[in-house]
Amino acid sequence: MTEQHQMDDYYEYN
Amino acid sequence: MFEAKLTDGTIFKKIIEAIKDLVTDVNIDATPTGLSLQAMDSSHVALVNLHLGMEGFERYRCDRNLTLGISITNLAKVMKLVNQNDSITLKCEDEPTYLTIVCQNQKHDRTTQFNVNLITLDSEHLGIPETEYTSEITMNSGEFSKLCKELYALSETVEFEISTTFVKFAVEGEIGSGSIKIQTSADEAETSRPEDTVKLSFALRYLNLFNKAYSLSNQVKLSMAAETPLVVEYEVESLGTLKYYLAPKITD
Repeated sequence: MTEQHQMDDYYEYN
Repeated sequence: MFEAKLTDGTIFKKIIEAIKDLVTDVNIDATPTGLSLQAMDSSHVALVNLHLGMEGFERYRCDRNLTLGISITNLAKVMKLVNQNDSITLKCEDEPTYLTIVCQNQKHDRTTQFNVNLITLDSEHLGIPETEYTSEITMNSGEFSKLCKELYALSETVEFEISTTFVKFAVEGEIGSGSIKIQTSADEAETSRPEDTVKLSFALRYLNLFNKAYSLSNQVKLSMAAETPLVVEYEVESLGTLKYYLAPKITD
């Protein structure tokens, strides 16, 4: 079973 | 005003080709030091980061910072007008409504000009902090592209294991499981530390989209650290870098 992370999980909006 | 001329316009054409299937509408930031672009795909799984330094252009002038909102889909259509060995010039006024693209052949007897309409986009700019990657490896970009295509036929997901001395790509699918391990040079092996190894899983579909950039550079650099996106980096010779970031999959 795999789930996909998103960029928003790692980086914050400026 | 803004004006940037590249002697080899096909480089810009290749860059647009390499990102058009990932991102649709983007803001290109033009500053006195160069051009940059950051954009995510619609599902926010991948991010494209391009930087082209002004020193790599034959001519570069940018009087003040400009944000050029542009449809990459439309820009890719315009890029079809760029022939092999054409130069390309991008230019616009200070408060532009369109970006002018001029292509000229080497004999200077054929000039193509097109004004691409600009669009206003919300800025979704992510701050990417300085990251110390525990595992970095540089390999042949054609070889990386080929193996990602072949592995995608076997599985949707690939597990990367990178150290300073090797990179291992492992897949597991309905038909079975396997891996490709590529050793790097002996010199690098001498300085290796076993604790540098990191394992993360990624969607091969995205890696195959990144690999459209392989004709920009003979080499691709993969950078990885635990709990952070993978960076797939192509050097655009004397101009800058095209980096792709890919969020990992969570595996049980």
